[in-house]
Amino acid sequence: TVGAIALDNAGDLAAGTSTGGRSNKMYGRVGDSPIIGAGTFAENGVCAVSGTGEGEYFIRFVAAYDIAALMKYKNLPVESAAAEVVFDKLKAAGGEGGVIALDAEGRFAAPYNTPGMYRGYVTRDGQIEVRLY
Amino acid sequence: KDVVLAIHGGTAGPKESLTPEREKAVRADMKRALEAGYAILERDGKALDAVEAAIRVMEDSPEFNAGKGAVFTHEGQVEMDASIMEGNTRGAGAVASVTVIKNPISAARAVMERTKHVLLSGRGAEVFATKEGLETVDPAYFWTERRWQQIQKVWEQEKQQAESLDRKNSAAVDQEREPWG
Repeated sequence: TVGAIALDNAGDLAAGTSTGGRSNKMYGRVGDSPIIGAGTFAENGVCAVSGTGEGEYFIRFVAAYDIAALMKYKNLPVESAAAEVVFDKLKAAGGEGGVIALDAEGRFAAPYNTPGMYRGYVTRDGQIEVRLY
Repeated sequence: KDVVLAIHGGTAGPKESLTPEREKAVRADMKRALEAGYAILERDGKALDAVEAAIRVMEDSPEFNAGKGAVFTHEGQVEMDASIMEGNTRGAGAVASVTVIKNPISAARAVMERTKHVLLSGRGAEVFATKEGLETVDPAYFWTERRWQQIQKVWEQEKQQAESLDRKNSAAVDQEREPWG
C-alpha cells in the first residue's frame, strides 16, 4: 500500500491511497484503501490522512476519519490524535498498521505499530526526508 | 512543522528482511515520488495534483504493493484498490478490485471528477476508466518476480498444512474406524 497527503499554498489539503491489498487475499476482498474515512480522509482546516495495514481494522474503526474527529471535537493535536488511533484503538484491538497525517498548519505525524513503515516528507522550503524504520 | 507533502510506502516487516539493494531502490523511488509532488506544490499547484503525482510514481515502481509490484491474491491475480479525497470540497473518488488499470489512483480521481459517485468496483470501474481514456494494461504488466516468489511460498506452506491436516484427520478417522482402539 502507498499513500500521499499534501497541503498546498491555498491551504487546501488532499489525501490518497493505492494498494494491491494483502498477499494471498480472497478473491473480491477489499480493505480500507478505497474506503473514504477508513484508509483515506481529507478535510480543510483539520487534516489529511492515509493509512496502511490490516484494512479490516481500519474500516471497523473508521480510522482515518477518527483522527480528524479527535482533532475537531476534542481539539487534539494531529500527533496525539494519530497516536491514539494507531496505538490505543487499532493496536489494542489487534490491528497492525500505521498512518501518515498532516494538519492545516503543516504539522506531520506518522505513528505505526509494526516493525517499520516506509514514509517520507517534504517541507515548504524543499527539504526531503525518507525513513523506513 | 511546515510539511507540505508526505508519503508512505506501506508498513515494513523486520529490518533484517530488507536487503541493502532493496533499501536503496525503495529510498530512491520514495525520493522521486516526493520530488514529483513537490514540483507541483512549488509552482503553486494543487494539493490534489501533488497527491496523485506522488502516488503514480509509487504505483509505477515495482518496490511497493500498489500498481506494478502489487501482491497476488489466493488465485494468483492482482486486484487493486485506490481512493483520493480533497479537503476543500470533501470531494472523494475510489476504485476497488480493478485488475487492468495501470494507475488506480488516477481512476479514483476520475470517479471523483467525472461521476456523481464515490466508489466504483470491478468491471464497472474498468469499463468506466477505459471509456474515460485512462491507460489500461494486460494484467501481466503488474507481475514481478519478487511478489511471485512470495505467493509461491505461501501456497507451498498452505499445501504442507493441508497435507499434515489430512494426515492427522486420516489418523483420527482410522482411530475411529478401529473401535477396538
